[in-house]
Amino acid sequence: YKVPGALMVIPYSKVVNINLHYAA
Amino acid sequence: AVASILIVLIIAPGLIMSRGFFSAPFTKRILPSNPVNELISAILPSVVLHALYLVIVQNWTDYQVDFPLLGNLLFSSSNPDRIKESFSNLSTFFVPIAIYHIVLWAVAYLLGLIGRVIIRFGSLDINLAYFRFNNKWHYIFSGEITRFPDVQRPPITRIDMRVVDMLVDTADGSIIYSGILQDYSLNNNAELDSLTLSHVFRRPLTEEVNGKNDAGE
Repeated sequence: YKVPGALMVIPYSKVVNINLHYAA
Repeated sequence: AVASILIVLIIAPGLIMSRGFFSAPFTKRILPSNPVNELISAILPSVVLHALYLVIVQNWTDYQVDFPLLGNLLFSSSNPDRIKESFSNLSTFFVPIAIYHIVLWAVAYLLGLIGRVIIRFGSLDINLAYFRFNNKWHYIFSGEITRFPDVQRPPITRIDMRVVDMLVDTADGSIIYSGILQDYSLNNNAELDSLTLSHVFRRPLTEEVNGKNDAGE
């Protein structure tokens, strides 16, 4: 589900992995 | 006490130059976080800066640096007359001495800053690993990593936004957050501390694992 209009700060210690897309 | 002040004055240009060099926010550095190493690594550039600056001051201004006086102060001469002479000399020439140091500090800061600008605008840090700054996340998130010679990937020159999918461990199991990366922060070891996303979608991973995804991925 979507979390609209908010900035979400995620502590990196909880992150297992990151998938990064460069969008142009 | 006077000798230690002098030693600080002697090492200051090198320290200030490295401040100038690392003054941009993304250049977050991990120095050997002990101050002694920082002081030691500042000695060589300081000596070079002082030497060049001395040549300029001695040859192109009316002022001369009084080395015997410096020696008296550094090695705390035991002769009271010479100490008195040194300090009266210091008070007479206080303003020129202060200007000497302030100008040197400004020049050192500018040199550090110019050094960084040359490395960044000349893409030296991208092409040569030696010049790379310790903030590896800057290179990853800005897409500059795709221009590294050792990264086999078509270089990306224009990025409008960075979309991030993150697998996050929570008490309720693993959750995938997808959103647009807006900002990130680093801790003192130049490791990622937190990421700030907008337009976030959140999806628990557990459902898929428990049967909905037939491929079992």
